[in-house]
Amino acid sequence: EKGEPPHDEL
Amino acid sequence: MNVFRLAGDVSHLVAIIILLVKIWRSKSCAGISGKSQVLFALVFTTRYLDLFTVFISAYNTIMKVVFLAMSYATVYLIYMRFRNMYDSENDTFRVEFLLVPVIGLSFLENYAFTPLEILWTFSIFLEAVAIMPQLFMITKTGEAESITTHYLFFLGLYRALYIANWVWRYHTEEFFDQIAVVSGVVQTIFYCDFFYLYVTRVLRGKAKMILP
Repeated sequence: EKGEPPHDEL
Repeated sequence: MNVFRLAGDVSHLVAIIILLVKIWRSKSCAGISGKSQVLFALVFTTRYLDLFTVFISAYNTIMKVVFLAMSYATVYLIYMRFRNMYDSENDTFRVEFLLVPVIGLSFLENYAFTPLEILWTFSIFLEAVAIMPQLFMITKTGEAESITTHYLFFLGLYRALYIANWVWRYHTEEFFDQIAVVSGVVQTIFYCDFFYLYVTRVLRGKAKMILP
């Protein structure tokens, strides 16, 4: 499954 | 947030601080690739545009601002303040060979075809290869000061810890960010050869890392 925004990593 | 992620972020911070302090105290950026540092500033700029659109946590916001400020400070020191010490003759990697494919790929493979998402993807792909001008410079001159190698070690450690973080997140929260993971693994591979030299040479008390 694709990750979805928001991106919580730096 | 898990321990690998936190340790990874701290390593990243330590790497950037080591570089900044080294340049500031020695008043020299000899042996440092200004091109890599400009690419990293570009990475942070394009990735952290979401500072203006979403709030994730105070930690997230503060770290983003700190990374941005320190990367611009590094670029300023190299190209303005200590530019007469900048070793441009050995910093000859052609960055357009990185930028063109990275721009192309970020338009092709992304989570959403929106400006912010394409820029985020661009930053992820660019970070994977941004260290190449620096590694190229070391190969060209055949040596690196030990403090430069400490910088590279912490940068590589940060990448390795992020992989541990993704393994952890995959098993605990079924989180899997394909773009970040694939380019993160590629990025980490670039550091493997360097890690080997670091352990076999620098950690055994050599002042400089001389390539075989």
